[in-house]
Amino acid sequence: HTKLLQLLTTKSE
Amino acid sequence: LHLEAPLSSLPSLRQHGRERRSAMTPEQFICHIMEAEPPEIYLMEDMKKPFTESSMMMTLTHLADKELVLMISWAKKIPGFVDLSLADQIHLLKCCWLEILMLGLMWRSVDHPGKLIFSPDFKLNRDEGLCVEGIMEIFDMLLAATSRFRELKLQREEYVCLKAMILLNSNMCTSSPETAEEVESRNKLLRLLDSVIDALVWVISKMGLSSQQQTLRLGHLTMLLSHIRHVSNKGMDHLSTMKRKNVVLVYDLLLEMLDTNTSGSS
Repeated sequence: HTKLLQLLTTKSE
Repeated sequence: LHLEAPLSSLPSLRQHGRERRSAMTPEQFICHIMEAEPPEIYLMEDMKKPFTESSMMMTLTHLADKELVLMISWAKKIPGFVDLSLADQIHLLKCCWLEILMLGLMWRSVDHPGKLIFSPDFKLNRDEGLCVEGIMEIFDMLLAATSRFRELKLQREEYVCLKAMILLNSNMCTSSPETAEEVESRNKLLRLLDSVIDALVWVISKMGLSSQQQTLRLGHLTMLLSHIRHVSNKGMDHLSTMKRKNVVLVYDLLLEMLDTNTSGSS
C-alpha cells in the first residue's frame, strides 16, 4: 500500500 | 474540543482521561464530518461520444483514481480516525473504498432519476452503460438504491453519517484483534462508530418524526448499507474482470486498492 500509506501519513493540507 | 459534561462535574472528568474530554456532542460531530466533505470533482476531459467500452471504463477509472485521493484526506478529517492504528486505517479504507465512492455517486444522483451523476461533467443515462459488458446490472443496482434514497428524502447530514459508518464499520467482522495495540485500536474504533450512530440518531431526532418513525428511519437507512456493500462487491468483481481482460489499464492508487481487495477476497 505504498501510495495509500503515503497519502495517509503525509500531513493534510 | 467541547466538554461533554457541564463544568460542575469537571473534577470527575480528570479521572476519565483524554477520551472523556475529547467526546464531542453529536452536534459537534456532525459539524466536523460536514466540513470534512470533499469538493466536487470535474473530470475536465473531452469525452468523445458515443462511448466505447474502453473509453467509458477509462473515464470511470480516471474519476475513481481522483476520488480516491480526496477520500483518503476526507477519512483523515473524521474525528478520531487518525488516532486509530495505521494498520486499521489502511484496512478500513481498502475494505470500503468502492462503497464510499458509490454512496457519493448515489448522493450526487439523488435528484436526477434514471441518471448517474459521476461528476458534473460526466453524467450518464442508464442505457449508456450498454457499451460496457456486465455493467448494466451494476448501473441498475446503483439506480435502484438511489431511488430508494430519493423515496426516503435522504438529508445531507444523514448522508455524511452513513458514509462515516461505512468507513468505520467496514472491517468489524474480519480478523479479531490479538496484540494490545490492536485491542486498543479496536476499542477506539467501536467508540468512534458509537459517535457516528449517535450523530445519525441526533439528526433523525431533529426531523419532527415520532420516536417510532425515528427508529424505523434509522433501520431503513442502515439496511441500505447492506445493498451498498452488495453493489460494491459486484463492482469490484466487474473492475477486476475489466482489468484482467485488458479492457482498461488500472494504475496508481486505484490499482493498489483493487489489488488489496482482490488479494483479500481471493
